[in-house]
Amino acid sequence: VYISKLEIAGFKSFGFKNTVIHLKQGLISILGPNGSGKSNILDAIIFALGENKPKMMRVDKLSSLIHDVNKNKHGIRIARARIHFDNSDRKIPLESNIVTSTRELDINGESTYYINNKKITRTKFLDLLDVANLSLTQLNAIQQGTITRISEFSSDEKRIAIEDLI
Amino acid sequence: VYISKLEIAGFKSFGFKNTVIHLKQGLISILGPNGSGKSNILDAIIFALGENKPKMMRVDKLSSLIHDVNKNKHGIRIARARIHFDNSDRKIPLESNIVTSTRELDINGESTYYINNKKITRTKFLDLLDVANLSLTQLNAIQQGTITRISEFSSDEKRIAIEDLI
Amino acid sequence: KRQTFLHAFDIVDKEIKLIFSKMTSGFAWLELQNEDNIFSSGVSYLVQFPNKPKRDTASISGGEKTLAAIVFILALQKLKSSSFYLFDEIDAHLDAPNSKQLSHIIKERSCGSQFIMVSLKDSLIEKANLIYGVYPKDGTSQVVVYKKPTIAK
Amino acid sequence: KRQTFLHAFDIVDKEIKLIFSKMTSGFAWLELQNEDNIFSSGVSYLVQFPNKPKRDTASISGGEKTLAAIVFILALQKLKSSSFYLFDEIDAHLDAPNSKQLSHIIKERSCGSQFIMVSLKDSLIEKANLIYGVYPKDGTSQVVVYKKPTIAK
Ligand SMILES: Nc1ncnc2c1ncn2[C@@H]1O[C@H](COP(=O)(O)OP(=O)(O)OP(=O)(O)O)[C@@H](O)[C@H]1O
Ligand SMILES: Nc1ncnc2c1ncn2[C@@H]1O[C@H](COP(=O)(O)OP(=O)(O)OP(=O)(O)O)[C@@H](O)[C@H]1O
Ligand SMILES: [Mg+2]
Ligand SMILES: [Mg+2]
Repeated sequence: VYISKLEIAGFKSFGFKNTVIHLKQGLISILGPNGSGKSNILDAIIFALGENKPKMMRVDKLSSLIHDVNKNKHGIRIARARIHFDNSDRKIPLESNIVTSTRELDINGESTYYINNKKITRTKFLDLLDVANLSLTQLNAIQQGTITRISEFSSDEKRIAIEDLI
Repeated sequence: VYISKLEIAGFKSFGFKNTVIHLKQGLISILGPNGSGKSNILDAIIFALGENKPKMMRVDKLSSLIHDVNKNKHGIRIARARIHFDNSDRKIPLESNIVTSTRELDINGESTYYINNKKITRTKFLDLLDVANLSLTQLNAIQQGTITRISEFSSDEKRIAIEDLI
Repeated sequence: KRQTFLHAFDIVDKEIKLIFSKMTSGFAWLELQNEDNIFSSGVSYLVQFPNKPKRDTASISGGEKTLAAIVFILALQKLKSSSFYLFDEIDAHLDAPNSKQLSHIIKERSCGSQFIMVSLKDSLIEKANLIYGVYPKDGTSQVVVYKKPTIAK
Repeated sequence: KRQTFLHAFDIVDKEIKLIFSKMTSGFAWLELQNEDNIFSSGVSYLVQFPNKPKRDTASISGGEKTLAAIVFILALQKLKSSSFYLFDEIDAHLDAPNSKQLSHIIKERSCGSQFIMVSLKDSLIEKANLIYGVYPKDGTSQVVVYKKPTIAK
């Protein structure tokens, strides 16, 4: 399983016109000037995978994730991020080569989840991703400026990091 | 007042042979590979000005500041840092053009302070530096990796930052 | 006490406006949260980068936060100038243009003051009055002065 | 449970030794604080850089901590590999030689996996299979694919 495509609309610095980012396996580098939106791309992935703590996406409350610069010509303001997973190895227990995981957030902070465009509850959504080992931890999603903290883990945190993977 | 010379011996990665660093006013740049001892130079200044929290010098206890790689051919293991201040503007209320502030630390974690080579209590030492506005705060000594935290100050912390300087 | 604080607040606010617009051609300023109750309320720090809306400094990008923080520190200098500053890789998250801006402003502010900086970026090293190289040898740190202006890469 | 943990511990410990010595030609390893009481004691992570004594990873330099952390993360992959990794400027405090080492190991590890990295350093960008540039336009973020291998500076 890997991310083959990412779609972002109305999420942080990304406007309501859908932005499509094609990805592949291996090493992908994102560059750009300060404040251009690099970290927001990583936030969009974390958001689409169900992260619910605003602080993990560097905002004070979920509704601050909705793009607030340009108006939405196409209607109500919703933040949406969709991940297209290449599922040819069937790690996600679904009979399709591509599985899309979509999350939408409205202005009241309410989220709606979809798997392959079928609405699904948050719990079922998270269970499905968990089975396929697609959940993010502090060891596979490193936020800007925090890499040295891993070396400062307490000895219990190190033990737990190993225990969690068994 | 500015730092005209720095002497470091037996402090962290600096051996017991005295290292002398001549400084002047303006912008001074320190460079070198990872782990060479750049941040330790800044720690030596913070230490010589009386910082007593080990964490601020990135160690677990004060005695870990004493150099632990090479043995001391000249006798007992002591960490020493001495700052030579150019006092021609007499900001430090002493009648000398150069004022030296020295701190020594022994293996038991006990410190001894000297001003112009005269032993002095810690309280008197700190008072003298305070009068000359030589104390370090989180706004004039920025540790590695912490600059963005200043932007994340709470609104009370920002008010207090201004109040402290009045 | 209130009067003294308001006077100090104005000095810092004016200086922030000045330095920030010089560095980024955007705007930045301080706001009192509650003017009637200064000492039990806080101070907000707002920035507006070119072509962007105003935002609180807590919700901007890593590089933008670095700039805002440096402007705040330098503005406080106007209130009470520190004799020296110790900066350890404050430019780590800045892109090339902002590193350059930073080196200009630090160079300008270093007259009559002293900035001791650990830096990995060329733009800051080039502007230094004095450059020290640190390197490990026989288990200890050694220090050497670099001759200006050629910098051994 | 104890057996399973010890087995996992060995896998990670071996992998740490392997990766760390490849990247730095030093040594690194894990130690159980109390073998008789594994689940109520901790795990220590020790490193020894070339020509230096062994030290706990909490008391080494900023760049050294970055390397130790990356090695720990990659070693855990041996236990259970994540489908993808998101790294945001993990190379910020690395000097040029260590950035190069990092790019080698990440490139090697990225076969069969996916690393999405925000990076400012050339050594990592050069090794990428795909490069995206992000830039601001009309108040929003725009994304463009760079053609490999020429990188517009
Ligand atoms: N809801 C929102 N609507 C519009 N813009 C937003 C929103 N939330 C955050 N932003 C803006 O997104 C911009 C980009 O942020 P991001 O952190 O992704 O930058 P970056 O490319 O990672 O920069 P750096 O190199 O400084 O880390 C910031 O300027 C921020 O103000
Ligand atoms: N008491 C001590 N005796 C000897 N060496 C020590 C002592 N305490 C710390 N060190 C060592 O000092 C070295 C240099 O640390 P320092 O943090 O100054 O490096 P640096 O040049 O800032 O590197 P970086 O670029 O990675 O930030 C480290 O390798 C550390 O292990
Ligand atoms: Mg960023
Ligand atoms: Mg350092």
